[in-house]
Amino acid sequence: YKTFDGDLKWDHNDVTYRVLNYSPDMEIALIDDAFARAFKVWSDVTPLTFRRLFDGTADIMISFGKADHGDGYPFDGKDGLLAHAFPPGAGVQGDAHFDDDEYWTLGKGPAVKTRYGNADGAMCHFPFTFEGKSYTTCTTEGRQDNLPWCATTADYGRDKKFGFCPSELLYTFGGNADGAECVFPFVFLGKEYDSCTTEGRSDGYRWCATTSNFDTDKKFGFCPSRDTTTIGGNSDGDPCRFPFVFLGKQYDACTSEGRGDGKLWCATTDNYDDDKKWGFCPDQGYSLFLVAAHEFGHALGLDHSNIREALMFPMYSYVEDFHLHEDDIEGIQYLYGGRTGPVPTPPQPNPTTDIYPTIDENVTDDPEPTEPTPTTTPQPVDPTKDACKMTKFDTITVIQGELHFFKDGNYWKTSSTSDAGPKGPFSVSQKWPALPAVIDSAFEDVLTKKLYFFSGTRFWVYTGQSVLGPRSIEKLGLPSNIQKVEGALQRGKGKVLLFSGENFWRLDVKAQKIDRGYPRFTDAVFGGVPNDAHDVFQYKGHFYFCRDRFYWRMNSRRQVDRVGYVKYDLLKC
Amino acid sequence: RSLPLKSVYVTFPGDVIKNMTDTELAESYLKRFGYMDTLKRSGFQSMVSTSKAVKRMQRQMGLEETGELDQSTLAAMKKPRCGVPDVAN
Repeated sequence: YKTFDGDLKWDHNDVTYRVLNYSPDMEIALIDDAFARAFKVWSDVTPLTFRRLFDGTADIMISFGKADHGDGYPFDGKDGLLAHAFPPGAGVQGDAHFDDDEYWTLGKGPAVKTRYGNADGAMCHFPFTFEGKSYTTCTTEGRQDNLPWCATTADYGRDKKFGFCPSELLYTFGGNADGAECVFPFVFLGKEYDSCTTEGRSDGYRWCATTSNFDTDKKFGFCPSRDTTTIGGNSDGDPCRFPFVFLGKQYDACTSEGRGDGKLWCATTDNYDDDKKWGFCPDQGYSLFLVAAHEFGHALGLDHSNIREALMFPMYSYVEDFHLHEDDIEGIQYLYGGRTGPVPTPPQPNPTTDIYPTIDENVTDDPEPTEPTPTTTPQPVDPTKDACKMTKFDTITVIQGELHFFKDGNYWKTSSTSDAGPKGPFSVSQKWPALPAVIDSAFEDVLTKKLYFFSGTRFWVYTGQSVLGPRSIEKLGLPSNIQKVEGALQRGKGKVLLFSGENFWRLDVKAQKIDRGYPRFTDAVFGGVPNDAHDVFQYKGHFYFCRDRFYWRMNSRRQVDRVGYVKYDLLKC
Repeated sequence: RSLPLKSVYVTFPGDVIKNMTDTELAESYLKRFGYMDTLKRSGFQSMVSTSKAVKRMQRQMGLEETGELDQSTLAAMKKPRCGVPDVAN
């Protein structure tokens, strides 16, 4: 195995991903499932967990694209390059791109998941027999509405199990029409269209209007690929037309004639010589699962292996029963170590399999609330005050390795070593009697373990149960016009950054004085975090800047590597 | 004695891949995946020879290291694969 120069890897184990768009080749549910299984390949052998985001920036942004898709590394049409991914890091780093000029399947021909019918969304069974004839593709036989269908068992006559196949007459995905079906004919820029088209788009994706006039209604969606659709070419996915004429000769099946690469193609009208309309014939396709597992290996920090049987070998080959090769395991464990303890169970989304727009919601936005965890530590003063229902805290800080969340005279704490939810609330006045109810900021000095609390223009220093203060923050050298200290970041031993408004100051804790050269602008040093963060603290080697319910997490290289919810990620509600 | 059939290649409209010769394919492949790269050191540029590049590629792909564009090497170059270069630049 090989890793990228400098052993590029994620500096956190809870890696996030986001699926930005979908291929028309497979149902959304199948694509989501393929990606989830591909991540599981790696999480099974490492301490890594993968959590899906539905908006915002994830570590691994996944997308489909064709040819020049915007990253400077264009794809090359069908076959050849299948996908690529970037090693871990910010921006495009860590992202995975899949060539949508490929035919994406599960590796063994069209993977057709049905809708409606009576088979509960089962996959088509090819071949299947219907009225004595065998079918290897979806068919419109037996129907008058032209909707393609298939049997989901080998014999429709015996089992009567069927469902409808992907078709633009049944639904669209993406766009702005909530998955409505195409309406034909439709008008676009004054011209009438009887089928899906790529006109008006530069990305090559087929679309249709979902009302009779796009120009007036502006409603559209992308067309799912039929299993009989041609791939690439210039026919917008129309099916093959047999027989067809090519260079004066008639063809009754797909052919590689006329091509130097041996690929099978067909005409989509009855005469190629006249119409020049063509496309590649559907084939086994490429397993999205296998290719994604390989690409995610790159996104986690693995380069290409020269072991032919390894997943990280650069060439594609289909394997039925996939197992991660020892070489891949050694490679990924070199970067992240092995998996210990029980199988991690990060919160999972519950996406509907209906239509694309409806799943575009943030999974972490509204999960089921969890019950407060029973605790053996001091009893909560008021169990009805639930930290999970707080939208904003006065301050958040780490004391003795545990995150403490302060709000209106109460505090809660979470352990850094378990996924249990918050304990509390506990009374601030019981634990630190000298303090007021509202704490704006706090930090624990790493050297002396003294606790510094700030409230308004005053601060207190606790050493165990003894307290000094209140003292004015002006005594530290902070200007008299600041209203409160809103956050504190440890910077090495004996130095702490204090944040207020759009500025921060560096406090020499031992000297109890602000260093010269301050204040400095927060956004000049900590780019990409909110200027008006009300909680700033350091936790597990990261800087956190909170605003309302959200936090921006920054790594030691001062890159924002995650934005998330305080409630779910820090409070573990 | 029958003459061998002569294939006629046409340019298909909208085809992203153009018909290319084996040599063109190999050169493109070796450059794209990092085997044949321009090295820049102190203003001096040297091109890794094609033979050396082919050998590196053959080693990576588990092929016999002949340094020649033989059939198995060309076949490997035509196979579907990941777009990440094999040799980092």
